[in-house]
Amino acid sequence: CRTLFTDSFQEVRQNFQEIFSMMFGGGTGDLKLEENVDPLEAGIDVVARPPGKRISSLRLLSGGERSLTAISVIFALFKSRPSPFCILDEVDAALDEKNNRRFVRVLNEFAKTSQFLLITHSRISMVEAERLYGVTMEEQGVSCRVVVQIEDAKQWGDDPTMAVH
Amino acid sequence: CRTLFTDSFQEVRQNFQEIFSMMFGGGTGDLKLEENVDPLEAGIDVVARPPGKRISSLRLLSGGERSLTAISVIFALFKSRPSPFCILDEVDAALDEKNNRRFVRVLNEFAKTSQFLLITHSRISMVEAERLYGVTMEEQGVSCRVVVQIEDAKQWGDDPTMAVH
Amino acid sequence: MYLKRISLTGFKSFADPVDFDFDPGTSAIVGPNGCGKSNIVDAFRWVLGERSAKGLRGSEMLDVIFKGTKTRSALSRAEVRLLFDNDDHFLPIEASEVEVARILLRDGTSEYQINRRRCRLKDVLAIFADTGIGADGYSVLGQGRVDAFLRANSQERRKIFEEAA
Amino acid sequence: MYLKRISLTGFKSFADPVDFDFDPGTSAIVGPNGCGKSNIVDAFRWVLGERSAKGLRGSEMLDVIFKGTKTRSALSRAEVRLLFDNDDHFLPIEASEVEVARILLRDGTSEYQINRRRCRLKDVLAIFADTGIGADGYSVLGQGRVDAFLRANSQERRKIFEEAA
Ligand SMILES: Nc1ncnc2c1ncn2[C@@H]1O[C@H](COP(=O)(O)OP(=O)(O)OP(=O)(O)O)[C@@H](O)[C@H]1O
Ligand SMILES: Nc1ncnc2c1ncn2[C@@H]1O[C@H](COP(=O)(O)OP(=O)(O)OP(=O)(O)O)[C@@H](O)[C@H]1O
Ligand SMILES: [Mg+2]
Ligand SMILES: [Mg+2]
Repeated sequence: CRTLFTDSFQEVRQNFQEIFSMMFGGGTGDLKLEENVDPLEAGIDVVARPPGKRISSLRLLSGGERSLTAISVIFALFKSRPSPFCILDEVDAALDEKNNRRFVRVLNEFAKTSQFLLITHSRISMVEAERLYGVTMEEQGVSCRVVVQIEDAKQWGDDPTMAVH
Repeated sequence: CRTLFTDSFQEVRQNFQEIFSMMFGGGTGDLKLEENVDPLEAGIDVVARPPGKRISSLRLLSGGERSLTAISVIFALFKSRPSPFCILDEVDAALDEKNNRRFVRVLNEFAKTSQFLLITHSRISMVEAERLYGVTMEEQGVSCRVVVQIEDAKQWGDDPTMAVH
Repeated sequence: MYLKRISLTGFKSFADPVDFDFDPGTSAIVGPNGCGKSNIVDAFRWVLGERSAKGLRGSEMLDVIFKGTKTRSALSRAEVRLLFDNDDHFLPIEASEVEVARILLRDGTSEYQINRRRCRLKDVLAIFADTGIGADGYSVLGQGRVDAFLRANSQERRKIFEEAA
Repeated sequence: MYLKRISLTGFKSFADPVDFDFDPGTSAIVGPNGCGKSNIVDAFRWVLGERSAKGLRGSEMLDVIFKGTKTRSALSRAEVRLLFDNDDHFLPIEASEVEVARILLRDGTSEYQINRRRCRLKDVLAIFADTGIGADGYSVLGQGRVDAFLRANSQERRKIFEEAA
């Protein structure tokens, strides 16, 4: 039982180290078991060091850095224990363009073996999707589905009815 | 003391009703004192009804609707008790384009009498600023200031050094 | 194995029947604030057995039934269907397609179905056990929940880890 | 009365001295994730008396001093200066410009200044009392804090209200 946990922990930890560097374009990420505690009881700490910076507490990270770190953890778990299906609801909200593109690149790797459903406002994330659905409210308060072209999605916010086909 | 609170509460409540409708382009917002409780002790409840929808709990609101409602509360307080200065750090993160534009329009009204400092990733919010500063890290881990043109800000995410003047 | 379709009728803002068809590849759902995107995520988790109204942003389970608008009366029934392609027999069911459904009536009666046959919640849970797919599975990352792992303390992270891996 | 300039030296990621000059109009600060934008907001609140390290995303107050990078050693001093235009004598000081500063050394000694004269924290707080400007004032809305009012319970909202208005 201890071995089972420690083995899977080591595997996820390794995944996290790789994925973190991919997401940040460098830097080091790590998962650590609480020290001096029975591995069966130990809590898990997250270490995140963006490129060029010194290690400090998670709290000091910026909004976007926190998102990237958290997404890296999810993907690290996912890699060890792939689920055929995954929904991500606006996980890219805090990312700048550069980080958004890196997130999409990593996502595409995982998308080779799992089906992803992304809810997003980000043009960068939408462009990668093989299928794009729009949801809007033509009648106030009632949701309906619309087919969307990327070009429409770009003007979406200004006039959702423009996207109706 | 009771009159002082109730008066200022009624004023903020009125502001909230007006500002909410401006932010949402319709709908009704309200602030209510807990009923059957001494007004000196009563808590404050927020009612938010986006256009065309029925009143329901705050929790059911979408991410963007919550942001707009919260921003309306801030502005309602601000209108009764203007501060000469206000910093808003990424309050527009969850807003779609249409709501982002409405937010900026309301902000511009308040900006006539108060000085605002906006931290944002949103092109729509930046474009309204009379002065635009960039912050970036030319040397890894060390922040520096750069002057930014809106055109640069558009490519910002891809290559921060492009924005350096 | 992949999600082929999600069908919503009377669920939250989806008063009229709406279907979303998916391929094995990545799909993106886009649209303005408050138009129903996260409600689709709620629907997915609801069919797979979410029992907490709070977990679906409501105060009681009946909150998931369409409540009506200014121009439309409330409905008395919510229904969501998930259709999975099961050609690779990833799910322990002898069928190349697996449809899971959940129905709730305003009088409180509710029902689960697998391939149109009435069943119990535990039958639904049994199908997806150990797949990572489910109301609480790590394969659904809700809005605003991306950094939940970081905000948790080290013991809570351990729990999350053990459930996921 | 408006904020004319904020100067940071050795504060968090601002190792080198950086000035931001402002006009009475709206200013926007933009840039990639993790480059220091929210650190500027922390700096503003720090000078105005923020005493909680947690409130500045740190674990101890010394966390606000530049910690160094791979290529640069840590500094031993953090200094932030705010320069306000006081032509309308909005602030109760006999001067057309009011500069408030705070300095922290790595040995823990710290100092507040008003117009380059050493003073105590209470003197700084006295200047801004009742203006809404301050470390906890409603005039600073931090990242991820926009819907704090909504997440609070009705009693907490009452408190927030009473402090603001
Ligand atoms: N039972 C119900 N009946 C009618 N409308 C409902 C019901 N439950 C929720 N809603 C409405 O659904 C809307 C929220 O939708 P949702 O959270 O899916 O938005 P969203 O598309 O994710 O938006 P955002 O981009 O802002 O996150 C709210 O306006 C809410 O009033
Ligand atoms: N004392 C310090 N010394 C050096 N770097 C520090 C110090 N304190 C914080 N930092 C760094 O500052 C960065 C955070 O900056 P900040 O929160 O201002 O980013 P931001 O520009 O707001 O980004 P985002 O757009 O993602 O919110 C972190 O990477 C953190 O490591
Ligand atoms: Mg949403
Ligand atoms: Mg920030």
